[in-house]
Amino acid sequence: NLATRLQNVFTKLRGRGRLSEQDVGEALREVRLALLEADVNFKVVKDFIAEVKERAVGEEVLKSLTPGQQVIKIVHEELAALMGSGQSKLAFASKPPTIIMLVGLQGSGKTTATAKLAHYLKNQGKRPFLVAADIYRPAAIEQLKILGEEIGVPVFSKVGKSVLALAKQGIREAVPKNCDVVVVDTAGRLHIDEKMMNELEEVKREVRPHQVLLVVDAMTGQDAVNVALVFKERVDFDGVILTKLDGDARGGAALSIKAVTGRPIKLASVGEKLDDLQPFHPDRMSSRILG
Amino acid sequence: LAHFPVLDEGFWEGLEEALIEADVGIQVTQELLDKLREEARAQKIRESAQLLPRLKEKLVDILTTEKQPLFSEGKLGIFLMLGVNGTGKTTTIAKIAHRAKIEGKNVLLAAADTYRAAAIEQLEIWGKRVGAATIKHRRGSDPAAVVYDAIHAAQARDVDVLLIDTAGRLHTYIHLMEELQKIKRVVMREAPEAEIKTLLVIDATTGQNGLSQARLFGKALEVDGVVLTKLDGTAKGGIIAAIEDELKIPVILIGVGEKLDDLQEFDARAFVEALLS
Ligand SMILES: Nc1nc2c(ncn2[C@@H]2O[C@H](COP(=O)(O)OP(=O)(O)OP(=O)(O)O)[C@@H](O)[C@H]2O)c(=O)[nH]1
Ligand SMILES: Nc1nc2c(ncn2[C@@H]2O[C@H](COP(=O)(O)OP(=O)(O)OP(=O)(O)O)[C@@H](O)[C@H]2O)c(=O)[nH]1
Ligand SMILES: [Mg+2]
Ligand SMILES: [Mg+2]
Repeated sequence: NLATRLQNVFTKLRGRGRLSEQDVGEALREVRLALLEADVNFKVVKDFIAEVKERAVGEEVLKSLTPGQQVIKIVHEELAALMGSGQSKLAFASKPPTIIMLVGLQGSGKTTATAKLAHYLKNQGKRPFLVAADIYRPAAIEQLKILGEEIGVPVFSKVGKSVLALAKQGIREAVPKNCDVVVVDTAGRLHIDEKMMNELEEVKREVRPHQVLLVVDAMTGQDAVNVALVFKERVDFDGVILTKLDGDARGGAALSIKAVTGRPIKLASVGEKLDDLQPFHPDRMSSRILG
Repeated sequence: LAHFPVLDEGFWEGLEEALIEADVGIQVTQELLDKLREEARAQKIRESAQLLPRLKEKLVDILTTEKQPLFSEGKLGIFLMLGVNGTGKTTTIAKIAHRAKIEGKNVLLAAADTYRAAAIEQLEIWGKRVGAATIKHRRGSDPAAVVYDAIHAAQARDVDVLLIDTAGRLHTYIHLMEELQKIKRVVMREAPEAEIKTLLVIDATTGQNGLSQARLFGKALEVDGVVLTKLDGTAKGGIIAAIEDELKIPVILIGVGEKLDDLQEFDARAFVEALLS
C-alpha cells in the first residue's frame, strides 16, 4: 500500500531533519501513482501534488515521525481539506414536503437509491413518497413500484404523461397523503444528450426540488469530472450519492467531483439491499483512495 | 497534441495526460511511452508528428484480435452475459437479439436474473420488441434452473441463438461468482453441442476497476469477449487497452446508445482514433 511504498522511498534516502525537494519529489511520485490508480482525475492530481509539494518541502520532520510518515501526514491533511470533513447532511424544507430529485448517468444506481433513500428517511421518522418519473426504460416504473412495496412507501407514476406533468402531479398527490418528503427518480441520461438535459432543466425549474442529488458509480474513471461539471452547470446539484462502494473500486471519482464542483458526497450506497445506504465518511474515503 | 511540434517534456506530458484521461491507466501508459521514447531515440525521430501515428499503431496492436463471426452457422449459439451491476447486460442482450432476428435467426431469451426487481419484466419487454420469446421462472428462483429450461427449450424449438441474462454482481462477492460458475456448468453440461460465448459487459465510464472486474470474472469463468457499453458518452473506455494487454480478452462489440440498433462491431482503429482525439 502507499504507506509501505513511501517508507521504501525514504529508507533509500538518508535525509533527516528537513524534507529536501528531492525527498519530497520521490515521495510524491508514489502518491501521484496511487491517486491515478485510484481513478482521481489527472488535473486534480496535478494540482493536489503541487499543493502538497509546496507544504512539504523544507518542512521540519517531527521527532516522532520518519520522513515517509511526515509526507503521509501532510498528504492525509491536504486530502481531508479537499474532501471536506464531517458528514454532509440532507437539507429539509422549512415547509413540507421536501422534494428531492435524483439524477445521473445510465445504470449509476438512481432507482435503487430512490428506494433506499425513502427507507433511510422513514427510519428517521419521515413519511416519504416516491415519484417514478423514468418513462423511458422498460419496466423502470415497475422496478420502483416493487421496491416501494418492499419498504412500505407509496409510489406514484402515470403512463402517458410527460415527465414534467407526472412529476408535478406526483408532488401534488403526496400532500393529501400527509407525506413530508417526495423523492423523484429520473431516467438515466448522458450529460451530452441535449434533449434529455433540457428535460431535466425544465423539470427542475417547474418542480423546484429542495435537493438535487447526483448519483455516481464509485467505479467511474476520469470521465467523472466531465459529467459532474455539466450536471452542475445545467441543473446544479446539492450533493452526490456514491454507489457500489461495496466493491473494490478505490473511488477516486469522489475526490475529483468534490475538488472540481465543490459539492459534497452526502450518502454512500454499499450494497443492493434497501438498507444499504449510509452517511458518507470523507475521512474513510480518503484512506480508501490512497490505498 | 498538435500543440507540441517539438519533442520536449510538454509533448510527453501531453501524451501521458491524453492516455490517462482516456482511462488507459498509468501502468500501460508508462509502458507505451517508454517504448515510444526508446523508438524516438533509436531512430532519431525529432518531430511529434511522426510519433503520434506510432503510438496509435501500438494501441491498435494491443486491441486487434482475429475477428470471429458473431453468430455460428448450423449449431446453437449461446451467449452468457455477465458483468457488474448496471453496465448494460440486459439492454445488450436485446441489441444482439435484434441483430440475430434481422439475420433471420430464431432467437430465445433466458431471464436468469431472478434477483433484481423487475429484471424479468425488463427482459420480457425487450423480447416482445425484438420478436423473441423469454424463458422465465418466478423472481427468487434458482437461475441455473431457468438456464436448464431455456437450453432444453432452445434445443426443442430449433433455436439458433440463445441469450442468457444474469444478475449484475460485483466480482468481489465470491458466492455470486460461484453462482455464475454453476450457471456456466449447466450450460456446458446441457448443451455440449453449442457454441458458447461468455461475454463480460463493461461500462465505458469505468476506470481502473474494469481491470479488476476482468481479472476476477475471467478467473472464475473463461471470458471469451468483452462488450464495451455507453461509448456514446464522453468516456473513452481506455481501460480495455489494459484489459486486453494483460488478459488478452478481445473486445468484440460496443454499445453506442439505448436503442436496439445501437450496437456495433468493435473496430480497433476507429476506437484508437477516438481515444486520442
Ligand atoms: N453492489 C451494489 N449494487 C448496486 C448498488 N446500488 C445499485 N446497485 C445495483 O446497480 C444496478 C443498477 O441500479 P439501478 O437503480 O437500476 O440504476 P439506475 O441508475 O436507476 O439505472 P437507469 O435508470 O437505467 O439509469 C442494479 O443491479 C442495482 O441493484 C450498490 O451500492 N451496490
Ligand atoms: N447511453 C447508453 N446507455 C446504455 C447503453 N447500454 C445500456 N444503457 C443503459 O444503461 C442502463 C442499464 O442498462 P441495463 O441493461 O439495465 O444494465 P444491466 O447490466 O442489465 O443492469 P443490472 O441487471 O441491474 O446489473 C439502462 O438505462 C440502459 O438503457 C449504451 O450503450 N449507451
Ligand atoms: Mg433507474
Ligand atoms: Mg440486467
